[in-house]
Amino acid sequence: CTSVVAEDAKGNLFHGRNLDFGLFLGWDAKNKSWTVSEKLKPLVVNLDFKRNNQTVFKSTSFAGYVGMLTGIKPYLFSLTMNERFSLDGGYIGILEWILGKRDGMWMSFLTRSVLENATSYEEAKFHLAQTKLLAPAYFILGGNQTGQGCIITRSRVFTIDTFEIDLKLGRWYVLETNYDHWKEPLFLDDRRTPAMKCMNLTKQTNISLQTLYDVLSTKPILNKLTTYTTLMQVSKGTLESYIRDCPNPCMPW
Amino acid sequence: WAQFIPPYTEDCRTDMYPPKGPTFKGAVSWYTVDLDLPPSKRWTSVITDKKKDLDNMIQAIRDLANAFVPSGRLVELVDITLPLMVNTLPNPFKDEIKGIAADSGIHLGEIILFNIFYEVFTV
Repeated sequence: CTSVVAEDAKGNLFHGRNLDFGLFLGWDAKNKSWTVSEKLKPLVVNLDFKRNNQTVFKSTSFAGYVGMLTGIKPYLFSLTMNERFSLDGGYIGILEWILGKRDGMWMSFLTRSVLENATSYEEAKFHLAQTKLLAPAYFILGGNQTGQGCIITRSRVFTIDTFEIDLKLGRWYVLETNYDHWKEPLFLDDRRTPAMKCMNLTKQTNISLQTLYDVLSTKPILNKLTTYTTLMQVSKGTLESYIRDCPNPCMPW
Repeated sequence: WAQFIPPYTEDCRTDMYPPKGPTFKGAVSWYTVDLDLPPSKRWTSVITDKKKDLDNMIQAIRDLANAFVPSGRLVELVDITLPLMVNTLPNPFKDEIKGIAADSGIHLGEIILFNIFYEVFTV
């Protein structure tokens, strides 16, 4: 996965993501693609969650999956989640759950609850940072005011780090793939460097949903695992998504 | 410019929007999920449209499981054990998942697996 929250020179916030999934779940040698990733693409749906006929939040999801990996609460905040690898991973959480220790939350149920119930960027950030999880994760959160963009790096129990947009430091965007931002990514899977190179080339003056789509369309940020790209703009309350393909040659991940 | 050896990096793309060409596979349909409905009924319109694709995707996972355990025991294990835990899941997720299983005709255990796949995948 790759998630970005960027602020343009006028203070508009844009949130974009590639949802990559299906690694090692069956390689189709003939078509040079991952079997499960290809089977997930027809399931991609945009959802408008309504209560009293009013939109509560919008999301891009897979039909049949009740949790949320990508969503926007119009005019309030936007949220995506990227996988985080850790030895203290989800399987330990599941074991605890089976053994009756159920004070943690399933990751995508938390994101769904935050999108459904939180009423501000700060409240969303609080719940994403404080709620115990069954599995580690990265939460990428965008808001509706200048500077409201952060990556929350979560272990199952704690928030290890919160990395924010900081215009004074020249940090006009935050970008997350699947590795702690203070560490080098796995050399076999460095999507961060090319993504940041393209963001820096685009510059803050030119960032928009369109140019964010360009960054997310550049290999290897776009790869064989990429099922969809979603673009969100909180100030306009918009969410749009596109099913992706990665023509050969293309990185398997 | 692109390099033809892994990681196949290329020059930063431009003018990709509006989406077109070989990296754009298609638009995404919109559905409304009515939170005023009972949880078990919220996904009926989505699942009515997508149940064939959902079954195809889950079949791919069944095939993968059977590739590891040809006897089919692994799939059986999912079908027997996961429904036992469905009542430990919090609402509305529990009833929504049950509703999806009913609407799709796919085994409850396999819909539960799909919904907790993030945690399971770390295995």
